[in-house]
Amino acid sequence: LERSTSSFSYSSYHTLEEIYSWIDNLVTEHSDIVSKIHIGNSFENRSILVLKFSTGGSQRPAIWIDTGIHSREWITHATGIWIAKKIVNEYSKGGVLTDILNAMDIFIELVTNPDGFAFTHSMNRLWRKNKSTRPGIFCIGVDLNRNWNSGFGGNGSNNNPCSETYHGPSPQSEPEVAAIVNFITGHGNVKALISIHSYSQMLMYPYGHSLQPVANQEELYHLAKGAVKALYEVHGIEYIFGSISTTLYVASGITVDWAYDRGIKYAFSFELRDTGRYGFLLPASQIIPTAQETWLAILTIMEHTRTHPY
Amino acid sequence: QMNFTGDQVLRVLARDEKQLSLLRDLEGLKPQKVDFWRGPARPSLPVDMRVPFSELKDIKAYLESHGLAYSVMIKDIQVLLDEERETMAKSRR
Repeated sequence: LERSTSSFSYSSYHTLEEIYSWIDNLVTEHSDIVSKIHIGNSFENRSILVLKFSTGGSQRPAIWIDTGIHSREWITHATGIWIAKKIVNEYSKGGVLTDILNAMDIFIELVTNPDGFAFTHSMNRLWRKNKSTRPGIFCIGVDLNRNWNSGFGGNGSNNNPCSETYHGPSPQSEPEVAAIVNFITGHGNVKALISIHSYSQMLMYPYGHSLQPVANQEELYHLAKGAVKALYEVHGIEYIFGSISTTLYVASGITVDWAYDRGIKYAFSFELRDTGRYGFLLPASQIIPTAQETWLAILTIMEHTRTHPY
Repeated sequence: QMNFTGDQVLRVLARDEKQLSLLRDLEGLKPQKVDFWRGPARPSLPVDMRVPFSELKDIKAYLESHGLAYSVMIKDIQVLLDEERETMAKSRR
């Protein structure tokens, strides 16, 4: 395993062990700003880790970013790793990120579905769900982005355990979801949540479970517009944006709806690139350009959150 | 490791809601015959689905019989997976 984050290859895909080792190296090398928090264990008892970026203070308003909730979306973990390294490299250089970190903390959960991710390396590259099993149920896994307590079990999720969008027996039945719920609820001061998926080049906000516009829809629309513009200016990749139910499809029990209903006004879901022909098998050569453009969009959302306290 | 030799990803452009619901019918087949990478959402968005090699003939016949226009987005998934694995191994070296 690599001994330092500077010799780590950011333009390659990595295994769970390599990512967890990289996390330890990052924390060791930048202990002034980064720490590692263990927020729970997955169904198969793997650690669920969150990186905390903080320049001090206590209980500061915070921004939550998660990647890899659907394990086959490898570009999301790789983008999260690059972004984490970007934060430690840039935070002391002044500018937008320094302002953000002087006022807020940032939490990044790089591998939100560790069991599924390990399975994509060992057995089935195209696995999406977690690996939970229950007596009497023939198929394995729950779609972790249908297991949240917001519109749970509604349209756009499936109660067939063999379906790729199986919502699970009850809200937060999955330890990977419950761990985040407990952490964010316990923290109590998360002001923005960004959940990163792939693919189809979209930036979306609640609701997914209903066509009903959210209270600050206007604000979210313009914030998404600005973020997508910032993203486009990096490599010319076009995203569409809007609420999940009107831009993509109705989906129930999803992360960003749960966050919004918990009072997190700035809740966004990214669908990163595939540039039209690779789908989940985006070549590693596109990791860094994807991360570079995504970073500018995320920075736009974080800056807006900082300058619009609530 | 599961092998996906010969599996293809078809990109289907549904003209209207009726054609979308024909694609949704595929989702409910038991046992599952297709894996939607981009599910049937709205006519303006493509539907991408992975079709196992063994089902290719039937699924393409189904699409053609219902006038659903499609293209082959990925001709053989296993080729891309082998490339991905090789790239990871090279990077590790």
